[in-house]
Amino acid sequence: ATDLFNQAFSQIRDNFKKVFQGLFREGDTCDLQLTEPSNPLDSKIDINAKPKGKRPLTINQLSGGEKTLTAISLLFAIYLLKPAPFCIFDEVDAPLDDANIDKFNQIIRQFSAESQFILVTHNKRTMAATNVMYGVTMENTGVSKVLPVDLMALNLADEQN
Amino acid sequence: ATDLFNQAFSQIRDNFKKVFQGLFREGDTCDLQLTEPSNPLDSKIDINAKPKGKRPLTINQLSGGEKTLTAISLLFAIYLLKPAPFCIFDEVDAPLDDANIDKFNQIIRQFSAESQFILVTHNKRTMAATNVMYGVTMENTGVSKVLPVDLMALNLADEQN
Amino acid sequence: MQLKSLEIYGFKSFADKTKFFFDKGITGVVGPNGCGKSNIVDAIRWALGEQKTKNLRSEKMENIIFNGTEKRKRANFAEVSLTFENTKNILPTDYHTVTISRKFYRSGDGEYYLNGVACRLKDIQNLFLDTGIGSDSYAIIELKMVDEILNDKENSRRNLFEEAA
Amino acid sequence: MQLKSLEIYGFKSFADKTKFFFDKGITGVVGPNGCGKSNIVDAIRWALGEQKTKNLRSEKMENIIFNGTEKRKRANFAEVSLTFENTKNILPTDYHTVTISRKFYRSGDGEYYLNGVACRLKDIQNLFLDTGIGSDSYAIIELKMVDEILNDKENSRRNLFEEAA
Ligand SMILES: Nc1ncnc2c1ncn2[C@@H]1O[C@H](COP(=O)(O)OP(=O)(O)OP(=O)(O)O)[C@@H](O)[C@H]1O
Ligand SMILES: Nc1ncnc2c1ncn2[C@@H]1O[C@H](COP(=O)(O)OP(=O)(O)OP(=O)(O)O)[C@@H](O)[C@H]1O
Ligand SMILES: [Mg+2]
Ligand SMILES: [Mg+2]
Repeated sequence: ATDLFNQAFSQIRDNFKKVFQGLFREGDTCDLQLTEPSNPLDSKIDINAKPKGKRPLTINQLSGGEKTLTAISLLFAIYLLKPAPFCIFDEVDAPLDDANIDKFNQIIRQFSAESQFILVTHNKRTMAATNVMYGVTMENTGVSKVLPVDLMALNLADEQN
Repeated sequence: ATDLFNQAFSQIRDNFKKVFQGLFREGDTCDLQLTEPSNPLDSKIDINAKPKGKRPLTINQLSGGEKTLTAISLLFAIYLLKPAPFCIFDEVDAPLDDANIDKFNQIIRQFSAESQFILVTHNKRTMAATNVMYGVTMENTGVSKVLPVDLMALNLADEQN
Repeated sequence: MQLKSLEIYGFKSFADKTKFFFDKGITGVVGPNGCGKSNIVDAIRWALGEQKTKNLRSEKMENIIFNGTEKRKRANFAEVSLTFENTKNILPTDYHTVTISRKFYRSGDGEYYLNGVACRLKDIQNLFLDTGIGSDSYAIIELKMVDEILNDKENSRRNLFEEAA
Repeated sequence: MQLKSLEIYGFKSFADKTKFFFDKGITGVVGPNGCGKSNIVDAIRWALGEQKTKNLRSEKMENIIFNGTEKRKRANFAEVSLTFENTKNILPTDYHTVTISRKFYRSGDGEYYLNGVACRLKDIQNLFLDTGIGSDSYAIIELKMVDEILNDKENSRRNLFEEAA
């Protein structure tokens, strides 16, 4: 069991470094460490993330968006070890700036060859990155209603506003 | 002290109902209640929010955006009792949809006659509602740099993307 | 394994029977605040066997049943069905198409079905045991979970690793 | 009372002395993730007398001093100044223009100035006592605070009411 965990851990760690560099930029580094390497089955897991040029003492010193991107990198690192058949993200792009939303959606596009992705979002850039959309409405009724959304129609409506 | 608190409480409660209806819609109701009215100085404060047609058992049943809007209504209700000279909102618009962002910015515009507002945001609609903007950058240096941003220039850059 | 469709009936704000179809690739779910998008995510979690009501943003299981509006009386049960194509034989079953169905009555009774045949909750949970989409999945992510990973709340990082290992 | 300007020097990512001017109305602060926007909000809080390091997203006060990068050594102190026009005489002072300044050295020493004259932290905190922008102000809001209001964490709703009452 210890070997199994250590092997998975070391693979996730490699994945984490790769994904992190893809979501962040050249020169940004990160690491994953067991706080007690001699006790792998109980040890806590430490996340170190260091964007280029910065020297944060802990990930808590990073900004809201940087922290979100770091957590997403870890989730993808775990996903790469054992890809789930589908992944659902509920408004996870909310703290991200435009450039990071594009990177996030690009990495999803890559993985979408392997798995289905469902993205709940309010963000136009994320919407533009989807293949198909479902629009949910409620009006005053308190009852949800769903319709497929035509991306083209959405763009036209948007430009009128 | 009790009278002072009760008076403030009842005023905040009236403000809350007004602001909530402005941020939500006609027919949406809310209330503020002391869990122990006989013990006003120690009692917990209950928030009830009921969008039209819905019957949430607690505010926890509301959606992420509805909860944010409810909390904002309460903060403005308190603000109206004693307007602070300036208010700072740090990415509070992140969970809101476009229509709610517009309402949020409209109410800020109203109050901006009385107080200054500083809005940290990633959202284009919120940016369009500001009078002036400061752009903060960091490049790879780990050192923040600030420049005033020309809203006109921002719009042009945006349409090119 | 590919998700083909989702049917929601009486679950939270989905008072009307509502069906979604899924294709390969990336599906967006959009709409105004409070329209029911996160309720769809809860429905998928619940159908996969989620038992922790706080992961369904509810205090008790009864709260996931449509609780009525001023114009419409509350439902007596909630029912969610998920249909998969068992491509790559990821699910430990001979069926090519797998439909799991979960129903919960206000009385507290629960029913579970696998391709129309009554089964136990355990059978559904076991089906997804090694796929990454079981309970506490690292594949269903919201900002609350991002926070838990960053704070390492209740050893949440550990749990994720063990889920995948 | 109107905020006129803010000067940040050595505070968190603001290694270079940086000055902002404020006018009436609505000012936006924009920029990519991690560029320093929330650090500006922390600087304002700190200048107004914030003592709880967790409200400054730091474990200890020393962490608010610019801690250096690969190309630039760390600063020895952090200094933030806020200038107000005392319109409507909201601040209990005869000055028309009020500048508060706070400086903190890595050694742990702190200095406070009111219009250039050394004073105590208490003097600065008292200045803002009844204005709504003292510590735990309901006027400086982020999503974390929205959550605390919704969960009523540590009686946070009560605290807000008492701040304004
Ligand atoms: N059992 C129930 N019966 C009826 N309505 C319910 C029930 N449970 C929750 N709701 C309603 O569903 C709505 C919340 O839906 P949901 O959380 O899916 O919104 P959302 O689309 O994710 O919004 P946001 O963009 O703000 O996150 C709430 O307004 C709530 O009152
Ligand atoms: N003492 C310090 N010295 C140097 N840099 C620091 C210090 N404290 C924090 N930082 C850096 O400041 C950056 C965070 O800035 P801030 O939180 O203001 O970002 P932000 O613009 O609000 O981003 P977001 O849009 O993601 O919220 C982090 O990358 C962090 O490493
Ligand atoms: Mg939601
Ligand atoms: Mg920030």
